[in-house]
Parts: sequence; structure tokens; C-alpha cells
Amino acid sequence: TVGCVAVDSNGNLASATSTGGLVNKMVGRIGDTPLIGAGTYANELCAVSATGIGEALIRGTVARDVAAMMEFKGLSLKEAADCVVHERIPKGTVGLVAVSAAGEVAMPYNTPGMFRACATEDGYSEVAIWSD
Amino acid sequence: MGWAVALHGGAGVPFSLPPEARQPREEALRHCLQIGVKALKSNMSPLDVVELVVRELENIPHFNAGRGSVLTNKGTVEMEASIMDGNTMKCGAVSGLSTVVNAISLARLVMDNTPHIYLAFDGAEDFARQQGVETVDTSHFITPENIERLNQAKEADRVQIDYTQPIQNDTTKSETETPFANGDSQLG
Repeated sequence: TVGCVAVDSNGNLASATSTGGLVNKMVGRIGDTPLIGAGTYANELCAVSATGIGEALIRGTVARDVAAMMEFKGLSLKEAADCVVHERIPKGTVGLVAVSAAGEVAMPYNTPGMFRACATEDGYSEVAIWSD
Repeated sequence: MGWAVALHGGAGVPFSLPPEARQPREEALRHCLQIGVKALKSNMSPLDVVELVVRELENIPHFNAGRGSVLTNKGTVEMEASIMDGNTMKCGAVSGLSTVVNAISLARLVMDNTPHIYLAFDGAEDFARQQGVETVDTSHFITPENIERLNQAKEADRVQIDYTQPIQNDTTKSETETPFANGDSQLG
């Protein structure tokens, strides 16, 4: 699975995710990627693209939950993304990238690693697989 | 705080991923990141930016999407994608594609050119032809590497998730307990 989230200087947000599915999956099996609210979501607060074991992400409506925690609990992007990934979804099943209207970035995962990269207007950029 | 872009190429990467598998993927991430940064700096809309970056990722065989898609248990390809605009909440999604080169662009066309959100399988393939998006014979996506990965997964009689090492059919092991092993990014 691959995905990208972006926010411009005016706070406009968008998210996109694409995948080939799972090796040896049943023909006709749909994963989280095309399901809005599971693998992909964007509103006026944040944009989220998720990857992992699709069945776990669908059950947990992962992408929408990040936005909902910001909307209804007033969490920051990082708090919301960390809460969903580390407290709500089984370990070893999910990773996501997200940006907020304010230009924050979050890239949490609960698997051994995730191919990820990000850059922000203030000059920060990162390309990584594991965590230090 | 200004503009920001983030992208991923799949999760589940084992610590044992060998350098010859890691380096080309890191370079690919860097390359795609630069495309996104350049597009944002040129005031491209975030919706166009995310489509542009995911198209690039789909065209890189190292990641499980587009050119690098994995195979089903019948040895076929079923690609899927979705896109969403935060301002308008408009979204588009496709599933079950077997000939479309960039699934994400077809999802964008579903969003822009139909009253629907989601098209799948034959309907999505028909729509692709109506819209004139680039398609290739499905054999384009079926590579020796992926056939090998499918055979490994069949031998282990399990769905191979990302880097999951093919293991003997062990019903007691949950998917998340399966040890990760070397392998390409084929995460669903």
C-alpha cells in the first residue's frame, strides 16, 4: 500500500491511498484502502492515509477516528494519531501518515517499521523506515 | 504553520530487511517526497499533489500498488485506491482493477466525473475505458517476483501480509504474531 497526505499554506487538505491488496488474498476481497474512513479520510481538520492489515483498519475505522478525536475530543493531530495507532488498533497491524490544517505532521505505526517520508514549510524533512 | 506533505510505502517492515532491499525504497521515498514538495511550492492544490505523488508511488515496483501490486490466490491482480478532498468532503474510490496503470487517477475521475463515490470490478474497468485512462494487459502486473511470493504464501497456506514470513499453517498464531522476515513491501 502507498499513500500521501498534503496541506497547503491556506490549510486546504487532501488524502490519497492505493494498493495491490494482500498476497494470496481471496478474489473479490476488499481491504481498507478504498473505504473512506478506514484507509483514507480528509476534512477541514486533517488528512489521513493508513496502511496495514485491512480487516483491522476497517473494524477500527482508523482514518476517520483520527479526525473524530480531533473534532470531538479536541486532541492535537499527534495525540489523536498516537491514540488510534497505539491504543485502539491491535499491535502489529497499522501505520498511518497524517497532516493537519495547521501544517503539523504525524506518522505513527505499531508494526516493526513503515516506509515513510514528510516535509514541512519550516524546512523539516524526514525519510525513514524504523524508529531510533 | 504552512504547507506540509507526508507519504508512506507500506507498514510492517522487518528490522531484518537487507540493505539491497532498503536503499532503493528509501531513494524512492525521497524522490516522491521531492515531487510533493515541489508541487506544493508551485501552489498546486493538495488534491492534485496527493494524486501526483501516489501516481509516482504506483509506478515504482518496490511498493505494493500499481506496478508492484501483489497477486490474489488465483494469481490475478486486484488493485484498489481512494482519494478525498478535505474542503468539499468529495471522495472517489475504485476496487478490483486489473488493467488500469494508475488506480488513484481513476478514483479521482470517479470523484470528479460521476455522482458516485465508489466503482468496483467490471464497472470500474468499463469506466476506465470510457474515461480513456491508461490501461495495459493485466500480465504487465504479474511479475516473476510476485508469482514467487504467491507460491511462498500458498505453501504456507496463509495470506502473506507485507513482510510476513511464510509459515506453516499454524491456526494458533494470529496474523500479528507472525514473525516478520525479509521481503519486499507488499503490505495491503
